[in-house]
Amino acid sequence: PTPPYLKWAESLHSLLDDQEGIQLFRNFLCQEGCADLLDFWFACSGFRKTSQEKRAKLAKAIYRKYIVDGSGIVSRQIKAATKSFIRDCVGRPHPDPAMFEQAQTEIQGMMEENTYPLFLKSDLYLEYT
Amino acid sequence: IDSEDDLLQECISSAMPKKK
Repeated sequence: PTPPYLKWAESLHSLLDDQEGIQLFRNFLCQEGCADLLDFWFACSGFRKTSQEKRAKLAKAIYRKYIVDGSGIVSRQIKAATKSFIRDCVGRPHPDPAMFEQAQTEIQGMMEENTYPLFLKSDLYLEYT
Repeated sequence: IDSEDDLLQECISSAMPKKK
């Protein structure tokens, strides 16, 4: 069978589908000062599955932690129009489960083009393999 | 009542793949 660390090099999704892969990628992102990208990506996935009674509070928590401060790594990578859409949704009593989908897509695109290829060339990954 | 941080952590963990 293919060892997990070779699977991680196939796609970002293969990497994010494996606990050890996530851990190593997160360590790499911590070194680079951008672990929030990964946490935000998982927060968006988790948000979709969250029960309706927790959703409004969770939307505020995600918004406050990653988006409201324009100097944060996540906020800087999300388009202004997407942020303004999220700001409108956060104020609603029953936020849409898909309200973070566009932002998640933008952050994922950034990871696929930038941090994920860097990770595959990093000492951390090469030493692991 | 959960704090916002706890809620966020719980949400992130819920989206992670389970141990294989």
